[in-house]
Amino acid sequence: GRQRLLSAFETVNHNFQSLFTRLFGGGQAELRLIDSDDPLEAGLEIFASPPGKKLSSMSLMSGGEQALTATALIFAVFMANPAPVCVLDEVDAPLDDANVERFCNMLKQMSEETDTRFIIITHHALTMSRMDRLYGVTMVERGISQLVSVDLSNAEQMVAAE
Amino acid sequence: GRQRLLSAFETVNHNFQSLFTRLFGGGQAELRLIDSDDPLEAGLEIFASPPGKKLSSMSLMSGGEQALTATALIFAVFMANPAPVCVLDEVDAPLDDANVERFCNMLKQMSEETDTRFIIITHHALTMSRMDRLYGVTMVERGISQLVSVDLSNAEQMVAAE
Amino acid sequence: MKFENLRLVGFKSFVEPTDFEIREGLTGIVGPNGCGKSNLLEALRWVMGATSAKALRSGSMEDVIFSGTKDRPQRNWAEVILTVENTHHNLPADFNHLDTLEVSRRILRKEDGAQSIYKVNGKDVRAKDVQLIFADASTGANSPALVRQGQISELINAKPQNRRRLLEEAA
Amino acid sequence: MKFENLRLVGFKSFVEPTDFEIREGLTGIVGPNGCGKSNLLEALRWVMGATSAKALRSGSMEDVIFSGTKDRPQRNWAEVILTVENTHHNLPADFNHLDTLEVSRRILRKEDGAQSIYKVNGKDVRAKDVQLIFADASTGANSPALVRQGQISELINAKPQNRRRLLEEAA
Ligand SMILES: Nc1ncnc2c1ncn2[C@@H]1O[C@H](COP(=O)(O)OP(=O)(O)OP(=O)(O)O)[C@@H](O)[C@H]1O
Ligand SMILES: Nc1ncnc2c1ncn2[C@@H]1O[C@H](COP(=O)(O)OP(=O)(O)OP(=O)(O)O)[C@@H](O)[C@H]1O
Ligand SMILES: [Mg+2]
Ligand SMILES: [Mg+2]
Repeated sequence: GRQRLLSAFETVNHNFQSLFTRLFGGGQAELRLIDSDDPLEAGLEIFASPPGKKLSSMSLMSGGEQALTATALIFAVFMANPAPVCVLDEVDAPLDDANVERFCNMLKQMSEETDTRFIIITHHALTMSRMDRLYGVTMVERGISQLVSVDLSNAEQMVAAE
Repeated sequence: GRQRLLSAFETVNHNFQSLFTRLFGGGQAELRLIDSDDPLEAGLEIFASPPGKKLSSMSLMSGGEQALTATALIFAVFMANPAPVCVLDEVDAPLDDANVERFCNMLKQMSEETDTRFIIITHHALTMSRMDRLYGVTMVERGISQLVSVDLSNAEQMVAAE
Repeated sequence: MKFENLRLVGFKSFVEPTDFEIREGLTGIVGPNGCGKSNLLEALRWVMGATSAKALRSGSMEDVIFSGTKDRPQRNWAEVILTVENTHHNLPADFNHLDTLEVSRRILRKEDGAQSIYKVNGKDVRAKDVQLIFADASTGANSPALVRQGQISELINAKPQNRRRLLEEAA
Repeated sequence: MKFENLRLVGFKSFVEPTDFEIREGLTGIVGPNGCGKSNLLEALRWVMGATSAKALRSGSMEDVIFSGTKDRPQRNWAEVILTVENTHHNLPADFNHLDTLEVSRRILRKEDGAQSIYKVNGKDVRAKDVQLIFADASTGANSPALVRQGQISELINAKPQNRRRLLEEAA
């Protein structure tokens, strides 16, 4: 029980540190167990410094920095035990273009290192352009959803038509 | 006390109904006081139906629909007693292009109907294109913020350079 | 396990039978606000045995049944069918001999509350059987790899004790 | 009241004196993640007498002082100066004769906890005076017209009783 949690913490922390640095293009981060010596009672705290900034608790970072850091943590847990399917619903919403670029690089790499099938729900034109294929959901008849295949080159129009 | 709250509720509800319909390009919505006959103890519940959809509690709507509905509520409170300054920090993040368009139309109209000065923090290229002027915040020296004036025609590059 | 296809019939806004082919690599899902993208993810979690209606943005489980529009009446049942390949042979003994699994969940409206019926390859099973099948394959309704809209914000704002649960999912 | 200018000196990441001219109509603020956009809004709420460090994403109020980078040392004080025009003459009696108000808040690090000093046109005042000036002008640190990043999500997820507080701000 305790031992398994501590060993999971070590693996996830190790993954988190390298994933953070790749997503931010630098900087460093770490997880800490706080508030209790018993890992089954402890809290999980996140400390991070984006490139050039001081190490501080995640709560002091900007909205986009927090989202990218939390995404690194989710991926760190995922890489500890890759699932056959991974669905991300609009996790790139608060990210600027440079961070979306690195986020997509990481998705590409994870899809090459694992057998996992990734499903990425997004409004970001940049993310769409990095996918292997696109499906569009439309409501031609109001309140009724339809799934359609979208030509990657038509994606631009899909965004514009939203 | 109670009387003022009830009268505020009437005004805000009236504003909310028309603002919702303008932001969604149709549909309808209303506020309800629930859980208690005493308005000072009651809860504020939001019911809405986007165009063509059934009236339901806001908690059953999509992420973007919820954000737009909550924005209509914020504007409804604002229009009841317009403040001299209004700052919106990335409220357009979960909106698709069609909703951002209507959101910007509403901002334009509110800026014409009131003396309020609006400050809109955004990552959306469409929103940027609808502003009267743009300021950019940059970190040329890492960790140090600088404010610069941005030419509206250069805004595209600003987004791309992020 | 390989995920092959997700079929929705009368699930939320997907009233018409809809097949979503799950392919290798990176698949993007796009569309306007409110068109049904998140409903797709919820259908996947639902068929894998999700028990919390609240985590599916529903007051009660029968809220996932198509509730009708101005032009179409509400439906009385909803069904989702997930087709997977048992590539790793890591499933519970009762199911591990199968190469292909068609897992289905159907819910019917009833006066005394809606009922979910689970099947694997046409044979009735319990909800627990379905949950164990996916748990053994390192996935399932509560898999950390299924990130709901807004879940990143929840993680950021979570109390440290609640964040630790993420580790427990990994352990 | 008309808001004219916001000046930041050593406030969070704005270590160099920075003037933000507040003009009519719609002003957009853009820039990459973490560059300081939300810090600008926080400076405005801070100078108007914000009392909650947590609502400024800070553990304690002195966290708003520039904390240093690899190349620059931390500072010992931070100041924000807000210049407004008293166009509507709706301010508390002590200040209503003034046409222009320069409201400033400065915080100094001290061993026994940081101290905020408020001034209006160079004259020391209490925090409460500043809060009342902006309250009478239908604005202030808690004005519903100042929407923080993530506040829309908070409103969506709020308990109905907490949402009602929004009405109380309007009443
Ligand atoms: N039981 C139901 N019957 C019919 N329609 C439903 C039902 N439940 C939800 N819906 C509809 O599904 C829509 C929500 O879809 P969904 O949340 O998937 O949108 P989305 O594409 O993710 O949008 P966003 O980009 O805003 O997140 C709502 O407009 C709602 O009206
Ligand atoms: N006291 C301080 N001293 C120096 N830097 C600080 C201080 N407090 C916060 N910062 C820095 O300010 C940055 C956050 O700025 P801010 O939240 O304004 O970003 P933002 O432009 O709104 O980004 P986003 O688009 O992600 O919301 C953080 O990176 C943090 O390091
Ligand atoms: Mg969604
Ligand atoms: Mg911000």
